[in-house]
Parts: sequence; C-alpha cells; structure tokens
Amino acid sequence: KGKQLTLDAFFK
Amino acid sequence: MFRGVMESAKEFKKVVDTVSTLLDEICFEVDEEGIKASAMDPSHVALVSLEIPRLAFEEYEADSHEIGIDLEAFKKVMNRAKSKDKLILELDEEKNKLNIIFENTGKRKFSLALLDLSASSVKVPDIEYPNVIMIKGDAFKEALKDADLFSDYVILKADEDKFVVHAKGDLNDFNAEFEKDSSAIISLEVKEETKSAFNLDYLMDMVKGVSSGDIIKIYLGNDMPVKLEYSLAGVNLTFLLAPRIE
Repeated sequence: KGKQLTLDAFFK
Repeated sequence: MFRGVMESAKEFKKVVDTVSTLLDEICFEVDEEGIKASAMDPSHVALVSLEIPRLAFEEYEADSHEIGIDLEAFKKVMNRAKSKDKLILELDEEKNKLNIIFENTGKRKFSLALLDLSASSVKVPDIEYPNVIMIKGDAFKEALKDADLFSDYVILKADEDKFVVHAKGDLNDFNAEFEKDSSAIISLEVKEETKSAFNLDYLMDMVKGVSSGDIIKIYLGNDMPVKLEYSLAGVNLTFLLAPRIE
C-alpha cells in the first residue's frame, strides 16, 4: 500500500 | 492590549471547530492589522494557517501579542454560542487570560488560561502550483463523504476538462466528475494533468466548517501537497496536506 509523506520534505 | 468584537459567535464557532480537529493548541499572533496563526498538526502531515483581518471585526483594537490557547477548551466554549450572540475576545494581561464573551441579552464571560506557546515559525511555503480549481464547497465536501464509504484515501485528478474525486476500495469504487462547465465549478485552470492521493480523514477535517455558499480554492500538482483555501466568517483559512505516494 501507499506511504503517507510528511510536509517536512516540502519545507526545505 | 487586545480587544475584538465579532458580529456572530456562531459563525466564528465554525472556524474554531475546523481548526481544533487538526490542532491541539494554537498561538494567535495579534497586532494592529489583525490576527494570524499557523501550525502543523502533531504528525506533520497537515498545516493549518488562519488570518483574521481587522475588517472581520466590528470593533478591533490591538497591539502586538502572542496568545497561546488550548483549542479543546476554546472549542468547548464556542459550542455554547447561541445564534444571536456577539463574540468579544479580549486579553486580560493582568490575569494572563483570554476572555471569551458572548453578548446578547446579557454577557457570559469565559476566561481561558493562556498557554506559554511561542508563535510557530511555520508558514505556508510559497509553492507554485500548476493547477487551481475553484469549486463550491458543499459539492467537494459531499464528494469526500462519498469517497469515505469505500476508502481511507482519495485520489484528486485534474485535467483541462474536469476535476475528479476518486476512491478505490478493495471491492468497490467511487468517482465524482466535475466538468469544467458544471455548476459546481467556478473555475478550472489546469496547466498539467494531475493525479495525487490524499488521506481522507484529514481532508474531511479541513472542510468541516464549509457549508453551502462557501467556495474552496484547491491548488493541485503532482507529488505536491494539496493546498485548500476558503473563508469562514471573514477568516481566511489555508490548509496544506502532504500527499500519499503509491
């Protein structure tokens, strides 16, 4: 099944 | 000092209801322009940001303060609002409390202890999105509830002609198609065909306060967080939700 990403990756 | 008067406590209740589903506590940054707050939920999957311009208040007077509030307590108090109640928010600096006053035939004052929170440094990142969809809030909310019958996540798709809400369960699936010229769509600007999956519980929490007449702006891209924007009771709400990768 899929994996939930966090927003941290998009705050760099 | 800080003191703000709002015409309808009941309307503002919807804002607190929505925000409190995602966050446990919040730090309001108050100044003469209005109130701002933004924070990520504890799992860092979602971000909530709100902005209350001073124009949303009938009366407003403030200098700079950070007001940390327990949202569960705030929600409980706001649930006691009656339909004709005005809402007065005022900071009691001596007692270190936020007074929430419902004014109608009389005044009912609830004093909430302030939390020692510092304002979040988290801001909505300035991401450019290829696609922007403006849709009637209740249509989107109902589609999410439909999707929730079969799955715990939803796939949002957009192309030049339509916006699609899709859910796939083990056995059953659901599809809501909003064509560009359908009455639910206010505008559909698509530069890049998009298909991304998102957690349904979070999305439904984010649109909790939406009712008919409200319009949601959805920013969508591939492998990007979805961004939702709408206004409730003059409060500008922005939500960001990280995608789920297959």
